[in-house]
Amino acid sequence: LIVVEALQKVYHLGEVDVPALRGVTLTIQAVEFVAVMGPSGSGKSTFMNIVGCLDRPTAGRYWLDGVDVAGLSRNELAAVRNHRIGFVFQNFNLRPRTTALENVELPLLYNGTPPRARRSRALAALEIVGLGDRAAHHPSQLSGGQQQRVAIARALVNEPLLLLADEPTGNLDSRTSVEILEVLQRLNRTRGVTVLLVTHEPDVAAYAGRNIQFRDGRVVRDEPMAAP
Amino acid sequence: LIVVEALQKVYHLGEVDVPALRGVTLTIQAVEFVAVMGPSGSGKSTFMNIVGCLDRPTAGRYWLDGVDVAGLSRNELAAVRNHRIGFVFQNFNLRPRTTALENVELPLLYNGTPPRARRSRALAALEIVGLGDRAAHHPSQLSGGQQQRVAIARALVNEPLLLLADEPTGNLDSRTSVEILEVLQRLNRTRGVTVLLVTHEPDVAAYAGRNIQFRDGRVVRDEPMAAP
Ligand SMILES: Nc1ncnc2c1ncn2[C@@H]1O[C@H](COP(=O)(O)OP(=O)(O)OP(=O)(O)O)[C@@H](O)[C@H]1O
Ligand SMILES: Nc1ncnc2c1ncn2[C@@H]1O[C@H](COP(=O)(O)OP(=O)(O)OP(=O)(O)O)[C@@H](O)[C@H]1O
Ligand SMILES: [Mg+2]
Ligand SMILES: [Mg+2]
Repeated sequence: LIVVEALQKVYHLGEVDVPALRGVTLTIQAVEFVAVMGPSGSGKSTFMNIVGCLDRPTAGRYWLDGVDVAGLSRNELAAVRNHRIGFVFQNFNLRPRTTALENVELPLLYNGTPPRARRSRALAALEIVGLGDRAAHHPSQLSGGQQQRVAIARALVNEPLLLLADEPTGNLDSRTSVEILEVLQRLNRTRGVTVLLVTHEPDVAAYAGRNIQFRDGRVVRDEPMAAP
Repeated sequence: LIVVEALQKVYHLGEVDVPALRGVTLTIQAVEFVAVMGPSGSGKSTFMNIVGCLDRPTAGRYWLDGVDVAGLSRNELAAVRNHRIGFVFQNFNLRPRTTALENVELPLLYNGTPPRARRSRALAALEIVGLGDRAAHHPSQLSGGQQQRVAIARALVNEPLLLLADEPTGNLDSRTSVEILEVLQRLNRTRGVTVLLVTHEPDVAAYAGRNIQFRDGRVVRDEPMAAP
């Protein structure tokens, strides 16, 4: 599903260059559940943003489901993102003056789902993450972990081919984390969703079947893990 | 140092009332290192915001270092916050279009520290959290964990009496987390800073000498932990 070759990403900050990715080559098959780990600043989010077609690499190639992403126009990239990828951002990225329900409906709005189906599917996604009773609340009226769960519901609602979750349990207590991870595991096993999950917690990585370790912009380890 | 009695906090959202705290009574001595844990939405941040004088309770009493906070004016509360309390927010709360250094200088600006001392102390705080070389970068140019560390440096720079850290390691890998926790432990043991730390990770809570457990707006457990 995902093939990257010699991916590089350099951020240009005035006179300084920050090499965030220094040549990443790997393949991820459909329906894998992969944990991405590594120190703060090692390039995990940069990698996820490129795989999620939210950012372009400085060099290197990326094929998503056989399509060379570099050859896609902005509109085609947006279509890929809306139809095939769900993204849980490290900082949630919720719209502040919008209800939890409207935030979760957003991906369905983009791909033209009719209003009634949009509303009921978004509510179902909020129920799955345990926030069905907070649908009318704005992000500022929710706790950190509740906001994170709204972001997870938004990523799930479109039943994407590929779900990219950047530290999805950073603000969740262990029990809520387990509930969310079981949701991701169920999507992976019963709906065939490919999951890439950035985490710094070994208990969370234990749900994955493979662990990719970043350090200083490179992959330093990539090994299968005992199936959960 | 901290005495709270029958603290309550109700958020009024339109016609709905959300009781975030339903009567919390406890005492925290100076120089304790306390972990605050509990499920998502159980009231931890609400409690921290009241203890940090960022929000007022709906009912109940709060004495900080013998002073009844309810009797303080807005300016007096701001003075208490600026001189005696350092706060690491769950969502970092950094100023986006400002450098990391200027973000860390902010508490020193509020209490009138002269410019040269302000700059050198802020740089020293960034060095302590491992970001001395990113002083000129804006938050949008930093990774999630790097932003979190800037927020920690800002909370430390004033050598507060009381340091309140809400999920300070949520975005940090284990090694960086240990570095930060050792900084907090050093401040607690050698500088006499009282530390309250919200976390959902038992490894992080293990650095504390006491564990307060929230559930549904109440304290359901409050016990000493083997000294780290
Ligand atoms: N500004 C607000 N307006 C309305 N309700 C709020 C507000 N802030 C928090 N709440 C609600 O109060 C309750 C407690 O929230 P709080 O942020 O204290 O929880 P928490 O324990 O910090 O959770 P988390 O671990 O998810 O950060 C939650 O149900 C939340 O939705
Ligand atoms: N928009 C940006 N502009 C400039 N530099 C950036 C930008 N985003 C990230 N960086 C830098 O690129 C490097 C990799 O960042 P990235 O966000 O990918 O790390 P990460 O592994 O996700 O870290 P964390 O675990 O702290 O979230 C870091 O040194 C960071 O400072
Ligand atoms: Mg990141
Ligand atoms: Mg909170």
